[in-house]
Amino acid sequence: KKLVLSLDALRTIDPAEPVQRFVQSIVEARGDFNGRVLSLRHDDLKALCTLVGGDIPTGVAQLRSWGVLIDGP
Amino acid sequence: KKLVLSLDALRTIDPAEPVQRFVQSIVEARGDFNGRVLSLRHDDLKALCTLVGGDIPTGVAQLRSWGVLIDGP
Ligand SMILES: Nc1nc2c(ncn2[C@@H]2O[C@@H]3COP(=O)(O)O[C@H]4[C@@H](O)[C@H](n5cnc6c(=O)[nH]c(N)nc65)O[C@@H]4COP(=O)(O)O[C@H]3[C@H]2O)c(=O)[nH]1
Ligand SMILES: Nc1nc2c(ncn2[C@@H]2O[C@@H]3COP(=O)(O)O[C@H]4[C@@H](O)[C@H](n5cnc6c(=O)[nH]c(N)nc65)O[C@@H]4COP(=O)(O)O[C@H]3[C@H]2O)c(=O)[nH]1
Ligand SMILES: Nc1nc2c(ncn2[C@@H]2O[C@@H]3COP(=O)(O)O[C@H]4[C@@H](O)[C@H](n5cnc6c(=O)[nH]c(N)nc65)O[C@@H]4COP(=O)(O)O[C@H]3[C@H]2O)c(=O)[nH]1
Ligand SMILES: Nc1nc2c(ncn2[C@@H]2O[C@@H]3COP(=O)(O)O[C@H]4[C@@H](O)[C@H](n5cnc6c(=O)[nH]c(N)nc65)O[C@@H]4COP(=O)(O)O[C@H]3[C@H]2O)c(=O)[nH]1
Repeated sequence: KKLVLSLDALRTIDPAEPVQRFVQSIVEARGDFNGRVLSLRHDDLKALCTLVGGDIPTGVAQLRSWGVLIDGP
Repeated sequence: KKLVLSLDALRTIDPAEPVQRFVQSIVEARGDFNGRVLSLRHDDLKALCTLVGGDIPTGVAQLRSWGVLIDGP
């Protein structure tokens, strides 16, 4: 299953600032300025959850509760 | 520098058939049917050159001579 983030939801969540910065670095590396969604590599899940402050199940639950995960593991 | 292949050139090169098959597997994994270009991960370079039958410098030279490498290392 793909890891797809809603950039619209993400920018409204102040506590998700570390995730916003991670996402911004990928957006710039790609030059992908669609601004609505960002699909990430499956390998990025661990880094993402660390930025949210927990293990993978905790991080995924947090991203879902924020409405940031459109599609995920 | 990005590894970008010309799919238009690639489909005219019969001896590049192993490369065509590798490219097709990525096209299908992504659902990317633009049919004109395909950018690959830098990590794919080694696999690609192995399919062309040599080390990295040899493989890159071969892909360039076929006109398949639009942009490369
Ligand atoms: N549709 C699709 N295309 C793919 C995929 N993997 C590679 N590509 C294509 O191949 C180019 C080079 O990938 P790279 O050498 O890994 O170099 C990448 C990589 O180092 C980094 N990057 C981009 N997106 C991600 C990501 O989601 N996660 C991580 N960890 N790094 C990323 O930024 C560099 C430049 O990215 P791009 O400009 O997008 O340029 C990418 C993209 O055009 C894939 O799974 N799906
Ligand atoms: N800009 C952007 N859009 C996203 C992203 N994630 C999902 N989408 C949107 O959702 C569809 C599926 O994206 P995908 O899984 O990356 O699957 C994509 C991707 O694998 C590939 N693709 C399309 N355009 C490019 C491109 O410019 N470079 C690379 N490397 N791959 C592309 O073709 C597939 C189908 O693309 P589409 O029909 O255009 O449709 C895309 C696009 O409308 C994202 O991170 N960035
Ligand atoms: N070796 C190799 N494998 C490839 C390549 N393109 C796609 N794949 C494989 O196909 C899966 C789905 O790719 P996608 O639909 O483009 O879906 C991708 C794409 O939407 C996005 N993505 C990942 N890396 C990049 C990147 O470097 N650039 C861009 N633009 N998008 C990326 O994240 C999604 C999930 O990525 P993964 O979990 O890694 O899952 C990827 C990866 O396992 C490639 O050029 N080389
Ligand atoms: N995961 C994902 N990422 C997306 C998608 N659409 C765009 N992107 C990201 O946004 C960058 C700019 O896309 P673009 O303006 O459509 O302009 C693109 C596109 O027109 C073309 N291009 C280059 N490589 C590919 C490829 O492998 N597939 C496709 N479909 N187009 C490519 O060259 C330009 C630069 O491509 P990239 O270096 O790949 O850089 C792409 C890619 O990193 C998408 O549907 N899914």
